[in-house]
Amino acid sequence: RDRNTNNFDYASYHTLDEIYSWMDSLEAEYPDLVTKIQIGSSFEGRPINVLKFSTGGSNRPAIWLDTGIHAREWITPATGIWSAKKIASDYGRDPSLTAILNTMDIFFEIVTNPDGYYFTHTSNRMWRKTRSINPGSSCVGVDPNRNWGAGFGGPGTSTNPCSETYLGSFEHSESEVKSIVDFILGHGNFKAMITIHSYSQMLMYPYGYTSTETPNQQELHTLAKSAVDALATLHGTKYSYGSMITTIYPASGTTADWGYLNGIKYSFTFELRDTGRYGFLLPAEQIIPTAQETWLALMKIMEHARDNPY
Amino acid sequence: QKLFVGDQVLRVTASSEEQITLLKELQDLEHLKLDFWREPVKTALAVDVHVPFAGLQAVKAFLESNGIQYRVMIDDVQMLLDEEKEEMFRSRD
Repeated sequence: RDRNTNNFDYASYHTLDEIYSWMDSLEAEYPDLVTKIQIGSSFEGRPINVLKFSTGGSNRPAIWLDTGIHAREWITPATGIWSAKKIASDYGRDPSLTAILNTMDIFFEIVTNPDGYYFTHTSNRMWRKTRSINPGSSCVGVDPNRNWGAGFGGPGTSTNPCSETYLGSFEHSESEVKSIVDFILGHGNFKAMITIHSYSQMLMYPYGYTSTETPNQQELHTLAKSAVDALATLHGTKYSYGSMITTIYPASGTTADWGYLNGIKYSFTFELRDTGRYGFLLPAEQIIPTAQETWLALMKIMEHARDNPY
Repeated sequence: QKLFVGDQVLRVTASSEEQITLLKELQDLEHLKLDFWREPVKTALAVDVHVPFAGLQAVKAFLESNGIQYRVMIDDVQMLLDEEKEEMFRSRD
């Protein structure tokens, strides 16, 4: 087991224990910047941990980042780990990131679905949902990206517990979702929310549950373009972008829509890279290039949130 | 531990709304235990579907008989998983 975050192998996939241990190391190495917060527990009782990056102040405007809500998308926590280390190590060195952290806090949930992630390492590599039990069904789990209170139960969801897009019995039924909802609403000052998935190479903004455009459509569209343009500068990876419903498909009860409907204007969802050849089994050698290019897009969004307070 | 020996992932390209509808019908056939990685929505977007070995013949016959284009994106899911596992062990060493 790596004893500090400099020895950690960022170019390979890691188990839940390894990631949680790495979080402790990061917190220990950057005590003035990083705090690990437990915001809840998963269905099977695992801690739901968030890394808080803060240079002080109280209840500063904040940015939310999450990876790994769909358990099998391993590239997203891997990107999250690299990015969190980048935030910690670049503070005080990179002027733009430093300026963000001097006015805002960043909260980063790296394993948003710990039960599912554990299950993909031990039993079923293709698992996507949570691991909660559905009364009356032998099928386990809810799609946590259909479980949010944003057009809950609308198009693009399934009421069949055996489906990969099962919405759950009621909104926020999943502790993995409810913990975030309670934390963000309790905090009350989030200005950006970025949820990271894989593998369709897209950057999307609300809505997914309706074809109605948001009042901020133009600004979000322009920002999305600048983010994907920045991303492409590193390795030429081409992303499509737009509202969720026009870019990928109708999807209700999603994180990004919930964020927007709850007052977080800069609410986005990423679909990280894949060549279309591997699916969720993106070779480990692609972790660092993926994380590096994603970082450029993340910075564009975070800088915009910093420079356009509301 | 669940194994995926012989399972394939097909990349399906629908060329009309009718074919999208057919793919949605395929999606509803629960006994095939298909896992749609990208769902059938519009012709411009490819559909990726993980097909367990037991259902491969049925699914390919369905696609071919309806003139729906597809190609095998992952030939054997288990082989890829084994490679991934090996890579993880190696990096841990």
